[in-house]
Amino acid sequence: NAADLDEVWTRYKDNPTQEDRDQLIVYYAPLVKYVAGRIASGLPQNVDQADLVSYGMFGLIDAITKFDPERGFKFETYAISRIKGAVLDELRSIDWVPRSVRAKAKSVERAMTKLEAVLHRAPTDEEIAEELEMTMDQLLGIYNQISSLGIVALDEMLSFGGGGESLTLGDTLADRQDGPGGMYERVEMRQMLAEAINKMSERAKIVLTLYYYENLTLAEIGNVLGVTESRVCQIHTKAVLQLRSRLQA
Amino acid sequence: LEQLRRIRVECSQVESDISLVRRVSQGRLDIVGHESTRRSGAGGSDADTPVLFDLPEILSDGPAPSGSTPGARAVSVGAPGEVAAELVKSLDTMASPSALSNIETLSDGDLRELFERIRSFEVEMSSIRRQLHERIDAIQSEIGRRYRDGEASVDSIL
Ligand SMILES: Nc1nc2c(ncn2[C@@H]2O[C@@H]3COP(=O)(O)O[C@H]4[C@@H](O)[C@H](n5cnc6c(=O)[nH]c(N)nc65)O[C@@H]4COP(=O)(O)O[C@H]3[C@H]2O)c(=O)[nH]1
Ligand SMILES: Nc1nc2c(ncn2[C@@H]2O[C@@H]3COP(=O)(O)O[C@H]4[C@@H](O)[C@H](n5cnc6c(=O)[nH]c(N)nc65)O[C@@H]4COP(=O)(O)O[C@H]3[C@H]2O)c(=O)[nH]1
Repeated sequence: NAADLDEVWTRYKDNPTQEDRDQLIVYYAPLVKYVAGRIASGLPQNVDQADLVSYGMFGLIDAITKFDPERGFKFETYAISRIKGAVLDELRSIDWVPRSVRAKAKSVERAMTKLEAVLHRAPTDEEIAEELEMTMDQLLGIYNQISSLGIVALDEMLSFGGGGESLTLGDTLADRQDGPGGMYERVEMRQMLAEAINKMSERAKIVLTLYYYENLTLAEIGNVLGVTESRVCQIHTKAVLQLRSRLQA
Repeated sequence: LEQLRRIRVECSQVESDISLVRRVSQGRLDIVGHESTRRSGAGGSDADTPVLFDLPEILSDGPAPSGSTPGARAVSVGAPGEVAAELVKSLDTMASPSALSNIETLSDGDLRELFERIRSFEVEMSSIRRQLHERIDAIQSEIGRRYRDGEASVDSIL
């Protein structure tokens, strides 16, 4: 059975026809379900998953067209990274994060950078709120707004890796050491992030480390710190904004 | 703690592969299901629409159980490992690629049989995955307890 698949690939590469291409698309399409599901996991409920799948389909078709079976790589691995890239690129280009929320995130980061330069340590929420001339509740409300857009929005704001593959914070710190190429950049990134995290406040350090390195859920981290899941969510949002402001400084 | 973590990493890598194969088998199942719905004339899809157009609808998930926070867990999109490769191979022997890509040409009987075979495979994947989740979550709650009780500190990781 693997043989008839190889046959379709060989035939398609020798003479690309719509019919063979469609056969390959239908066979590999469930990979898009996998990628879209994982990306959707970081997004709020109102993001239409069928849209994510259609963005991903473009990545799959692209992968089928560009794949070279002679090079001996596994198609699935190549396809998954193209599909992911296509979905993230499309999300970024439709800029699904409301402008007002982006602006608020930017002003919080600016306040953090400014205060850090003066205090030589991470600013507290009280200090940030004061700098922005808002109440604590208002500042926490901003963290809630940003996080209700889903952690992917934050990860996306932090994506690095100019080398073709866009890495998000989650990928960079993931347990898995997978994927060809970019391995060395990954290790470097991981190092750089570890150093940046090390300089943060105790709470932020704990949340980021447990979430990304130890892979605990927000609720499990809440049990460690003795606070609610939504409080951990706010701390996580603040910590990611802080990381971003430092890495960009 | 190192040992616990190593076990978790191992389980997570297997879980990631199983989840991938589970998702793939669900996708196959839903594509086959869509074809049989189309034949029975139900469901609004017009008989001439190639399955390609309907894929986004077919492959998207139902709503997650309410109360799930987006990003509750750090999730990465990884490359499939050995476990996934082996399982996909065995799925391919039950549901051949040529059958899947030429689904309109199958007889009603063959279609139904294909559906059943993929469905029992999916059920098995989901059950293994549930068991792995229980094991991983138990390890995670023990790891969490050690951090809470001060037996472990994040400084050792950083
Ligand atoms: N947020 C979240 N919830 C999860 C996850 N995994 C499982 N669940 C929850 O646990 C229920 C049972 O999952 P299952 O035993 O794998 O049993 C599942 C699985 O065997 C199968 N299934 C799930 N998704 C699909 C799909 O897209 N296509 C097909 N054909 N079957 C599916 O149907 C059963 C029932 O699915 P549901 O009604 O959705 O009900 C699911 C869902 O509410 C997860 O990763 N994230
Ligand atoms: N240790 C542990 N790990 C867990 C648990 N539940 C899920 N995971 C892992 O975490 C990933 C993300 O889950 P999610 O955020 O719920 O995000 C899920 C969810 O939004 C959706 N999904 C998956 N299965 C189902 C299902 O049966 N029903 C519904 N409604 N949605 C599902 O697809 C997304 C990706 O699913 P996967 O690729 O399977 O990837 C899953 C799975 O590998 C758990 O209880 N313990």
